[in-house]
This record gives sequence, C-alpha cells and structure tokens, in this order.
Amino acid sequence: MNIFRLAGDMTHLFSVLVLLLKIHTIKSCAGISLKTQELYALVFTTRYLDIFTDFISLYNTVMKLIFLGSSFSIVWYIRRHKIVRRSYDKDQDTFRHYFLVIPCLVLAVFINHKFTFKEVMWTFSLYLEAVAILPQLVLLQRTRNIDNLTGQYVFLLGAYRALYILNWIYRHFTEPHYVHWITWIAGVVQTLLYADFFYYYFQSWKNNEKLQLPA
Amino acid sequence: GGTTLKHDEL
Repeated sequence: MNIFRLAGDMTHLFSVLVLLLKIHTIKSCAGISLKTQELYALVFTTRYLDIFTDFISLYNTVMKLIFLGSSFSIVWYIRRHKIVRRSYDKDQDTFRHYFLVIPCLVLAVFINHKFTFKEVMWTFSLYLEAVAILPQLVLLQRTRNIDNLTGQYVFLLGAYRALYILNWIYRHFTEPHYVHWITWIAGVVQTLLYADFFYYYFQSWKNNEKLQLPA
Repeated sequence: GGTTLKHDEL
C-alpha cells in the first residue's frame, strides 16, 4: 500500500458516501444517472468475485464490502425508495447500458491477462469502470445545470482514478514484477474521459458560476 | 512472465 493508493481509495470511498448521504438526506436523486450507478454496481460485482476466495487484507475486504454495499444501496434508493424514485428523471437518463457493457465484455474476452472466468470478469470490470461515467456526463449535459454535490461526486470519482495512476507509476518503479498494462490503459482512458469535465468544473469554480457543460 | 496476477487493488 502506498500513499497514492490510500488517498485514491479514500477519495473513492468519500465520493460514494457523499452520493449516498445526499440521496439519503434530501431524499432526492435529481441529476443522478441511475444507469451509471447500475454500471458501478456491475463493476464492483465483477471485480470483487474473489472477495471470499482470495483474502488480501482486512482493509481490502472491508473496502470491497463498503463499495458493494453503497453502490447497491444507491441503486435501491433510486429504483425502490418511494420518495427518492419520484425525483429520478428517467426520460433524460436514457443511455443504453448494453452500448457499454457489450463492447467491454467482447474486449475483455479478447484482451486479458489470463483467459479464465474470474480474470475475464475482472478485466471486464476495468473496461466498464472506465466508461461507466458516460451516462452521468450525458445526463449532466442534457440537464445543463448540475447541483454542486453531483459536481463534487463526479470530480471525486475522477480524482480517485488520477491518484491511482500515481500509484501505478509508484509501484512500477518500486515493485519489479508489477506489470498490469491493461489496468494502466483502462485507468488512463478513464481519467481522460473525466478531463473535459474537470476542465469545465474548474472553470465554473474559478469564475464562481454554475457549472455549464457544453451541449 | 513474472506478472503476479493477484489483484491486490480495489
């Protein structure tokens, strides 16, 4: 474990807790894409298949349970909670899951470190995580404005992956056998996807105005 | 190669 990865995990944890707290507190999911949240629940499910077979550390297992629990709770709130679900804008949140799931699955079958079910699922989760934010970014562009909590949520998600990139660079130099080029490429693609959002987020923060994403 | 396929990251 290094400081970059710990900071990345804490930022990631904070982002999902901020979102869960927002939905739980104000009983609203306005501006939140259910599609993205469902994709994240799928990312964690396919990535943590080894949660009960490979014990890494208490920290690792606890964090996996928190990410699984929080992502499924968020999906439950938006789908099932009698008050929250009323604020879900299903007419605007129309991104098709399978446009992302199927290409990631095909790619994982052909490009992976080892052709086993768990390894292909793990690789699939990496590719899917890189693009899972797209329905949320599309929704933000459609609804033009975003409330600052959603902006912070997306910002923290991007920041966590950027910290992970620093972690991979650090591990590349400190651990001789640490080679995970698939992780690195997926992680860089993911962070680049956030880059334009970062740009507009900083612009709005600097000019102290509501965040407007270009159509 | 020597790549450890143990995924120790979240």
